[in-house]
Amino acid sequence: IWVYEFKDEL
Amino acid sequence: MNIFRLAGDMTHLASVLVLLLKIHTIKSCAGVSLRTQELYAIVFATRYLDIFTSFVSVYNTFMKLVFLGSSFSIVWYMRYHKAVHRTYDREQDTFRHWFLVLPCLVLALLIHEKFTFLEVLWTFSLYLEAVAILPQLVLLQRTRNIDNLTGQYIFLLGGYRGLYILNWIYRYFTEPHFVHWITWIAGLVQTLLYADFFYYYFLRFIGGRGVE
Repeated sequence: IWVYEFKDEL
Repeated sequence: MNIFRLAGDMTHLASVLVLLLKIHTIKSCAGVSLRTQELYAIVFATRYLDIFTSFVSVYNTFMKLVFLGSSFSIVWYMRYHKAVHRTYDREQDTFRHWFLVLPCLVLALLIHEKFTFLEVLWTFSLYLEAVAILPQLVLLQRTRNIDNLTGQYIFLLGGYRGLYILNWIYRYFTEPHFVHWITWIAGLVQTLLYADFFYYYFLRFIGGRGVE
């Protein structure tokens, strides 16, 4: 499961 | 996602595509700084370490792969491709770019949002990207005139972070607690470094001649 916990911008 | 960030990502994508187009089609990297390209490869390698651990969206992962792939392939082309390698003017591209890496790393160890391995490297990539264009701008001044493709590449590369600044302003007013001073200041410094380039680039449009 890839947990979203980092950044959402490139 | 907002229109400013999408425009910024598309402008950034366009800049790497213009450079790949120039290098791949006319097999020339004249006027392009290998040192800036190496710094950008490090920027993407340290910024996108989370590509395997955190999934944001297909778009996000796809764009990270594109930027990683293009930056490393440009470095490969300029270093090892027989035809392209010959057009690289090594004598002029002498900016001590490794002197940029260490201060950025030290600064990231001192100023960051969280003291974790990924976060410090991510912050390092922000600081490094802010100054990564310096070897290219120095090379530009030395080689005086540049061809259109290189000029367009630098213009798009400088413009993308400027669009990101509009994105941060938009997010600041639309999302509560969206405050990232480190990102904002690094992005502002990065964009300001292009100020004189933009000035001469627009003069070119007015004067209709090459970028002096």
